[in-house]
Amino acid sequence: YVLTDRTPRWEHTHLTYRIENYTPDLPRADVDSAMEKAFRLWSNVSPLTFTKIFEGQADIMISFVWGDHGDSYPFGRPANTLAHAFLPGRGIGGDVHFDEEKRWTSDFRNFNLYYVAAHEVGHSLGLGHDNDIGSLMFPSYNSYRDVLLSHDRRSVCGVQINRPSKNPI
Amino acid sequence: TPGAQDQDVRTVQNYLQKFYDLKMGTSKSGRQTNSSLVTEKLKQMQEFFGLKVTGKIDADTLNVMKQPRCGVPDVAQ
Repeated sequence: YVLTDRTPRWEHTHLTYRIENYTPDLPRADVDSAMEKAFRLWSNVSPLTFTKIFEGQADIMISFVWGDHGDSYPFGRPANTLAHAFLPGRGIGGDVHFDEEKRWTSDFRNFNLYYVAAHEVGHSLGLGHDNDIGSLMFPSYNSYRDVLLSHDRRSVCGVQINRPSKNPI
Repeated sequence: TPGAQDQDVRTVQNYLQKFYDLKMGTSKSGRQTNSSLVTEKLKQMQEFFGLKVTGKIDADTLNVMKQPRCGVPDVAQ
């Protein structure tokens, strides 16, 4: 696993998330399900819990956005990026943005929302990219789906090491 | 790299700027950067993805750069 150099971490184990808007590519229930699965994947292997909230500021705010969306990391060409997430922290910290220009699905066509969300939540919890193609945190989309069924041990260790403690670094 | 198309060079520069913190210099003639710095960043990228580390643009490297991916940089900033 790869922890980012500043090793930012959440100072509490009970985290909240909120879906700010929904992609028109999928029924809302499918988006809800994809996010729930992505968070459950990480809560199953760590002391963290995730609660969905419907208003106000959550630790992890999730949105589908177009192009330049005001965070200095615009989507769009030429880079073929699908989504990005911010490391743990206040404000924009932990937030996940999906490129609405992409076609999101709940199956194997185009870009499976669950696969991408699972990877991005790893960043929200403080993990960086891993150069092992067998890791969920490898940066290419094609590799995410290959590792999700048997959640890889490296990222599991990473998020356990990076868990909140009484004496955060 | 001999034989590399302009489009390929732009792809590489954009990719390294976005994901490997390649800084582009500016001159009167427009965007320029130190070629050795590009080579260094290219090697870093090739090593990360398990490619043959040459520091040169090749088909495998371009293929990886064109794959859809997460927008978070591969190197810590």
